[in-house]
Amino acid sequence: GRKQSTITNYFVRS
Amino acid sequence: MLELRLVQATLFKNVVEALGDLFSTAHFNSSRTGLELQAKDNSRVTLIMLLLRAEAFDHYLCDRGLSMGLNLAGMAKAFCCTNNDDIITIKAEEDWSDTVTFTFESPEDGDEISYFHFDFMVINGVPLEIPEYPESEYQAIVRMPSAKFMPICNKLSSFGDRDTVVIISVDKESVDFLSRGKTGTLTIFCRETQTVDKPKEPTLIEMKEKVSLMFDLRYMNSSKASTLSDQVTISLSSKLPAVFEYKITEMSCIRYYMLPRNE
Repeated sequence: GRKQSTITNYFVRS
Repeated sequence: MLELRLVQATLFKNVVEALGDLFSTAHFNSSRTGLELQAKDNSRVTLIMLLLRAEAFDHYLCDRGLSMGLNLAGMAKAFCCTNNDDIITIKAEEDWSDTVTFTFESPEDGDEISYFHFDFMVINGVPLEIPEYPESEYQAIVRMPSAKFMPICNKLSSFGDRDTVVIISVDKESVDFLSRGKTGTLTIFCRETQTVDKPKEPTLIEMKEKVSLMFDLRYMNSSKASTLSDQVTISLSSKLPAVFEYKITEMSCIRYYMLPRNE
């Protein structure tokens, strides 16, 4: 299946 | 210089307790607007953000933003023996050796004061910039009493083996929770309710389009901060992290961000 994305794909390091 | 005071330690103690058994470390960031806490576990599919606005404090002095990595589990353990009605003061200076001091003072006579010093630690992965996506970005938004959501999470755990998944499906008038574990499945249907006389009670559903998403049960349980709030708002999208939001007061909230699992 598709690789599970991670939360950091949506929120960038500040 | 950072100096914050709450005349009642209850709120801060509850927050640290609710999060301390889920996340071992957390990043505290103080700014003029308030104190923001972020924590994430190594699953990389969940992130929690707590914002205590400056107005929520009885005294809030922060002349320069301070970024502190702290041992949340250690704080929860240390604070469990303090009293809810203690006055809590949080103090840190830039020039001090990377330490923050939590002072707990008994309110009446002030004859007992406890000073807890925590050294800053380096925490990977947080803080993150968390954009506020508008409600229109979500396929469905469910609002329900947290007193109703917490037992649902508990029931869903009744099949609670580590890899139990929960599927949340929202239709026009209902939100369904299905948990599937090795030993069986459980489906809980919640209908939308309208109880105008009890504004805090209803289960409200705003659905733009039907949505059904799968989550790891173990992260659903992390949204048990419901003891801090009387309502949970669940925002679901197949393209964005789901958000479980608890408003603690008008000025403060806790948000659990959870990525749906790929089907």
